[in-house]
Amino acid sequence: MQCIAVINQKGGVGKTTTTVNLSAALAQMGYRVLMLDMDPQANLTVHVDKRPDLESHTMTSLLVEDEPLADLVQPTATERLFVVPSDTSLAGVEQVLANRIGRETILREALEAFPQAQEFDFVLFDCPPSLGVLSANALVAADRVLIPMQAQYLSLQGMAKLVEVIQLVQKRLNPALQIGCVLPCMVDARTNLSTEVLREIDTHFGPLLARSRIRNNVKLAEAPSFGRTIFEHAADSNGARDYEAFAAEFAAMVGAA
Amino acid sequence: MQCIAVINQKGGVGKTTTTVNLSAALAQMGYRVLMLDMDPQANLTVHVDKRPDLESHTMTSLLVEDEPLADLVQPTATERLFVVPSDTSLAGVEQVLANRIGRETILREALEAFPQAQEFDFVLFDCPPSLGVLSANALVAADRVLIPMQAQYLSLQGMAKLVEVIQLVQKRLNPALQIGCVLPCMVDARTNLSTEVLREIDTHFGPLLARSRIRNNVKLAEAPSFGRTIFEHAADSNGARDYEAFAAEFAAMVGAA
Ligand SMILES: Nc1ncnc2c1ncn2[C@@H]1O[C@H](COP(=O)(O)OP(=O)(O)OP(=O)(O)O)[C@@H](O)[C@H]1O
Ligand SMILES: Nc1ncnc2c1ncn2[C@@H]1O[C@H](COP(=O)(O)OP(=O)(O)OP(=O)(O)O)[C@@H](O)[C@H]1O
Ligand SMILES: [Mg+2]
Ligand SMILES: [Mg+2]
Repeated sequence: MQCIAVINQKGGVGKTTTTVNLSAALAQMGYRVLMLDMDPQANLTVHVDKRPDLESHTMTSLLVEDEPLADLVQPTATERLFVVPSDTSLAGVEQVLANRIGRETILREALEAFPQAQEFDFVLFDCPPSLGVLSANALVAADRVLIPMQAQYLSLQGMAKLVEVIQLVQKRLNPALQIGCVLPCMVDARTNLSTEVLREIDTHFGPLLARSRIRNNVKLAEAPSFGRTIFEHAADSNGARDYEAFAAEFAAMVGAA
Repeated sequence: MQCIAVINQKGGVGKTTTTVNLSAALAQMGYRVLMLDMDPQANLTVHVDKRPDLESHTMTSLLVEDEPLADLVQPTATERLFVVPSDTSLAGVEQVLANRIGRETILREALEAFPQAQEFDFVLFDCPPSLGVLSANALVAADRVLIPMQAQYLSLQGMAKLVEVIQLVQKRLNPALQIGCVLPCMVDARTNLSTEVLREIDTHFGPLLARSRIRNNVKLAEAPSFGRTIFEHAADSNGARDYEAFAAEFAAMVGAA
C-alpha cells in the first residue's frame, strides 16, 4: 500500500481534480484505491457525490475522536475506488489538536492500525490549500508527495516554502518521505505564460517534473457538478486521456506496475 | 476610510488578482488606497514587486509584536496605492495567537490607532484560502466583504459556509459588517459551465451579485510575474477594462463617489 499526499498550499491548482481523476484512472487499471478528503471544504467528497450529514462519520471522527479508519471507508460509483469523506467541521481540527502530543502523527497511526491496508494498492490524501496540522498529518503518513501545479507565476511562488516544509517533515517525522513528482495542471499551450512557467519549473525541479501535462479542459470542471469522475462524465475528453496517461506514468514511477 | 475584506476560502478564485487590480483602479480614479497582505503565501506582496527580507516589517510584526500599522506602510509604483507586505512567517500566527485574549480583534485595534486613517479612502485585505484567525481578523476589522468567485461548481460549494462565518462575526464581533458583493472572476462566456454557475449564483445571491464580470484574460495572469498591476502591464486589455468597470461600480455601491 503506497500513501500519496496530493499537496500545494497555493489555492485552486488542481489538487482535488487530480486526486479524484488519478485515483479513478488507477482504479480503471485494476488497482484498488482509497481517497481521504483532508480538506474542510469537502470538495473531494462532493466530487464523488457523497454529502456527509451531521450524523455521518468523516475524517474529523478519525482525527479527533480516534474512530478507526475501517469504519469510515465508503465505496464510490467507480469499481475499486473508495473514499473517506470530509465535512466543514474539519476546519476546527487545527484548534482542537493544538495542544495534543504527537498531533501530526494521528493519521499515520490510524493507517498502521488499518486491518484492510493490504487490500489497497494506493491511498491518496487530498490536502487543503494551507500547511497546517491537516497537511502535516498527510505528509507524516505519506510515502510520496505529488505536487499539482498551475502553469502560472503565482503558483511558482510558493514552491520553495512547500519544499522547505517537506524537508522538515523528512528530517523530524518521516525520513522515508520522497517527493514523487510535480504535475503541471490546467496547462494552456496557446499562451506564452504556460510555456515560460513550465520552463521555469523544469529548471528548478527538472527530474521531478512529470512528463505528462494536464491540459485545460472544461469537462474536468463540469464533472464535479454531476458528482462524477472525468471517466464517468466524458470518457473521450482531453481530461480523461491526460489523467489516463498520467496514471500510467505514475504507476510506473512508484514501481507498482 | 472604508475597510474591505476580499475573502473566499476556496483557493485560486481571484482574491489576490482582485485586491491588486481593484485597488489600482480605485487609485487611478483618484482615491488613496492601502492594501494589506494577510496571506502567508505573500502573493499580493510579490504582485506589486515587494520582496520582504527577514529584517523587514510585515503583517506578522503587526499581529504578533504589536508594531504600529504606520511603520509598515510602503508605497507602490502606482500613485496613491500603498501596501503592507506579508511573508511566510505569517503562517505561524495561527499557533502563536491561539491562546491570546481577543486575538481576532488585533487588526481592528491597529486600524483604530492608525494616525493616517483619514488619509486613505479604502483599505483592502487580501485573505488566505482558509477561515482561520487571519481571515477572522480581516472580517472583524472590515466594513464590507467582497467575495471573488470563480464561475465553477466547486467554488459554489463553499459559499454557504462562508456566509455562515460572516454571520457569526456580525453577531459576535462586528455588527456593522455587510456583505458588499459577489464578483464573478475568470469568467469564460464560451462555456455553458460559466453560464450555469452564474445563474445559480444569481438565484442564491441575487441583489449581492455584481453587475460587472471579470473575464478570463491571460494578461491578468502575466502581470504578477513582472511585479505590476494590470494597468502597468497591459492597460488596453480586457483585464484592465473589466477592473476599471468594476471599480466604478464598487465606488458607487459604497457611496464613495
Ligand atoms: N485541467 C483542468 N481544466 C479545467 N478546469 C480545471 C482543471 N483542473 C481543475 N479545474 C477546475 O479548476 C478549479 C480548481 O481546481 P481544484 O478545485 O481541483 O483545485 P484545488 O487545488 O483542489 O483547489 P483548493 O486549493 O481550493 O483545494 C475547479 O473549479 C476545477 O473544476
Ligand atoms: N480573470 C483572470 N483571468 C486569467 N487568469 C486569472 C484571472 N484572475 C486570476 N488569474 C490567475 O489565476 C490564478 C489564481 O488567481 P489568484 O491567485 O488571484 O487567486 P486567489 O484566490 O488569490 O488564490 P489563493 O486562494 O491561493 O490565495 C493566478 O495564477 C492568477 O494570475
Ligand atoms: Mg481542493
Ligand atoms: Mg491569493
